[in-house]
Amino acid sequence: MIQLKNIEKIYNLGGEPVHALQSVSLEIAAGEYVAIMGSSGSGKSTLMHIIGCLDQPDNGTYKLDGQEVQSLSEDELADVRNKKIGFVFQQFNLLPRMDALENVTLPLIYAGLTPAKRTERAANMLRLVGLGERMGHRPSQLSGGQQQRVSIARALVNKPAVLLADEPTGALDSQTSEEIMALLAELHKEGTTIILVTHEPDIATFAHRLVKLKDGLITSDQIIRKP
Amino acid sequence: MIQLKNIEKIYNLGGEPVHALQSVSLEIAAGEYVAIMGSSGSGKSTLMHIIGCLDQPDNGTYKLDGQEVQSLSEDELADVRNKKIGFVFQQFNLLPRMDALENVTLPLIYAGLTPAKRTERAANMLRLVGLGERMGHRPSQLSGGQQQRVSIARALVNKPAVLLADEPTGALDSQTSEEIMALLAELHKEGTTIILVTHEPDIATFAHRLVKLKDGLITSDQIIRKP
Ligand SMILES: Nc1ncnc2c1ncn2[C@@H]1O[C@H](COP(=O)(O)OP(=O)(O)OP(=O)(O)O)[C@@H](O)[C@H]1O
Ligand SMILES: Nc1ncnc2c1ncn2[C@@H]1O[C@H](COP(=O)(O)OP(=O)(O)OP(=O)(O)O)[C@@H](O)[C@H]1O
Ligand SMILES: [Mg+2]
Ligand SMILES: [Mg+2]
Repeated sequence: MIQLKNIEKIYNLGGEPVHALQSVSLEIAAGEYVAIMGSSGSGKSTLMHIIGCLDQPDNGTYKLDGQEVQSLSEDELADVRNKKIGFVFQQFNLLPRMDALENVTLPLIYAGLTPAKRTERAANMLRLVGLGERMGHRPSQLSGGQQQRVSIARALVNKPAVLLADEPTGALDSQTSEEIMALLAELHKEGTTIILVTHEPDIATFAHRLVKLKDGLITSDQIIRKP
Repeated sequence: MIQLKNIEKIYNLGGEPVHALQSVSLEIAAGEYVAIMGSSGSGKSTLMHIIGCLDQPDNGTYKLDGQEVQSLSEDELADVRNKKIGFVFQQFNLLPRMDALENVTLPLIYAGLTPAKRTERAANMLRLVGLGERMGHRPSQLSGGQQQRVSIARALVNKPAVLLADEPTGALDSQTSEEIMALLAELHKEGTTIILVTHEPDIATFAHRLVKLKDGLITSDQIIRKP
């Protein structure tokens, strides 16, 4: 389903080029639950953005469900991002002038639902992450962990086949983290492919497979639990 | 040094008022190391902003080093914020069009140093948090954990008497977290008062005293280790 071969990402800022990803090859089958760990700056978010079709590699190939991502048109890419993939950003990326409900309703615009149905589904998603009382708050009127949960609700509202979650519990206390991880476990049971970046071993342990990244290279890729 | 009495903070968004802080009383002496824990939305960041003189309570009093904060002029407040307090924000609050070095140099503008001395001190601080190779990068060209470390460097560059750190290791891997906590331990040994919000028990354990917050109220306040 996800096939990365020799993926490279290089930034040129005028000084030394930064090799964010040196040569990354990775295959993830539908329905897998993969955790990615690595130190700060090792390339995890860069890798997630490429997998999520939000960024292009400088070298290497990426096939998503057998299709070469590089050969997709802008429209086809937008379609993939909107319908196939849900992305929880490390820094949430919420729209500041919309409230929580509007932020979560946005991805549903192309889902072919009536406005009433869109609002209902978004509201249900927010209640599921414990934000039933915060739907009318804009991001600046929400705590860090509440903003993170809006970002999670938004990523899930379109029922994506692949969930890319970049440190989805980073701003959450242990109780709330457990609730979110239970939600992800449920989605995984229903067939969602999950790729999760985390710094916390207690969170990584929910996955079946652990990939470690260091200086833009995969240093290990192991099954950590039976499916 | 820090005396909060019956502090209240209420937000009115049109619907039900939100009691972010209901009645918080807290005394912290110079040189203490206090951790604040509590679930997402319990009022931690709100409390930190009031202690840091970045926000005003709706009720109650706050004395900092014997002075009523409410009676300070705008200039006196700016002085306190700049010289006495270092703040590591939960979402970093870096200036997007300045690079890491410029962001860390900014608080030194009123420190009475020459431009060359300011740059030197800021650069040393960035090296101390492992970012010697990223000084010319702007926030959008830095990873999440790198942005967090710039925020930490900026908070410390003026050698503040009080460090307020709102989840300073939230975006860091365990190795980098340990390095940052060791740096804080060193500062504490030198006399810095530290107030640290964290979700992680492993981080809270560095403090001497643990305050727990729930729904805008302090539910416990315990010494957790001998100084
Ligand atoms: N500007 C605002 N308007 C309305 N409500 C607000 C505003 N800012 C914060 N709140 C609410 O006040 C409560 C406390 O927020 P605060 O940011 O202090 O929580 P927190 O303990 O830091 O949470 P977290 O661990 O998620 O960062 C939250 O329920 C939040 O929704
Ligand atoms: N636009 C950019 N220009 C230059 N360098 C960049 C840019 N974006 C990222 N980098 C660099 O690429 C490297 C990888 O960044 P990335 O965000 O993928 O790290 P990460 O593993 O997600 O780290 P963290 O755990 O801190 O979030 C970092 O060293 C970063 O400084
Ligand atoms: Mg990252
Ligand atoms: Mg907070």
